Amino acid sequence: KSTQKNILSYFSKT
Amino acid sequence: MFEARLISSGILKKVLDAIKDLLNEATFDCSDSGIQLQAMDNSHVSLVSLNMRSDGFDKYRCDRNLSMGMNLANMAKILKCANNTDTVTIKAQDNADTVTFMFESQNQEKVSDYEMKLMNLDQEHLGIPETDYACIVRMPSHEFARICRDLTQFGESVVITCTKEGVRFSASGDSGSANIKLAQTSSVDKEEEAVSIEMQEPVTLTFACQYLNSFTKATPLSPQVSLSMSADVPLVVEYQIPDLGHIRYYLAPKIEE
Repeated sequence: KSTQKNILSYFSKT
Repeated sequence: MFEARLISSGILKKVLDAIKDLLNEATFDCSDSGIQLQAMDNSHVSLVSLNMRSDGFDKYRCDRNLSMGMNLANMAKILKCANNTDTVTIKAQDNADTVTFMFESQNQEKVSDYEMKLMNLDQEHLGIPETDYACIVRMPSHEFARICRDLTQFGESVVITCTKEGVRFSASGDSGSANIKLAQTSSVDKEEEAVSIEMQEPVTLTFACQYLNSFTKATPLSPQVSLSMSADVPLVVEYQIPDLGHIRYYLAPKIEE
């Protein structure tokens, strides 16, 4: 079973 | 004062079509260098980054940096009123709460303008780190769209495997499985029909079909698309818009638990 990652776990808010 | 003119409204319609599947509203940041947009979809799985350079416009003037929050469904209503061959001019006063789209027919006998209310949107800019990708695949954009459309029938996810021999797209579900393999092209008549692979190391990643299909709404903007991939980082799907800029989509992978 695969889980969809969130884009915020890779790119940080500036 | 902000004013930006494009010879053909068709290109702006295509840009809007490329983002409105993923975004309900977005902020267009206008500066001397052009118009930029960066926004995440509602579920924060993907990110759209659009860049239209000022030199790509027929006329461009931006006295002061301006952020225009627009409802994309309302923008679509307005653009529907333009013929593809009409010239479009986007205009706004400094600190204005409206934007005006003006369309002029080729013979200049019909001029229409539509004013739209701007929105105050929460701006959340994300820093995108510079990445040396393990694999960069370039292929005809219509081929990528076709593959995404075909594989969506078989599963919710697409597994992309890139080696130096080629790139493989796979999907599987209750009905069975599907595999599409593309090899690098050895010679092509037209450059845009080529499939090329730049590989540092092989990569296998899983992505949601739904988002890939939304990205392919940008197909009319460019004959080629590039897919940049590294293990455990978002995929970058990039369409170069000839003489104007680019649109990039970032998609977070699905990870095996």
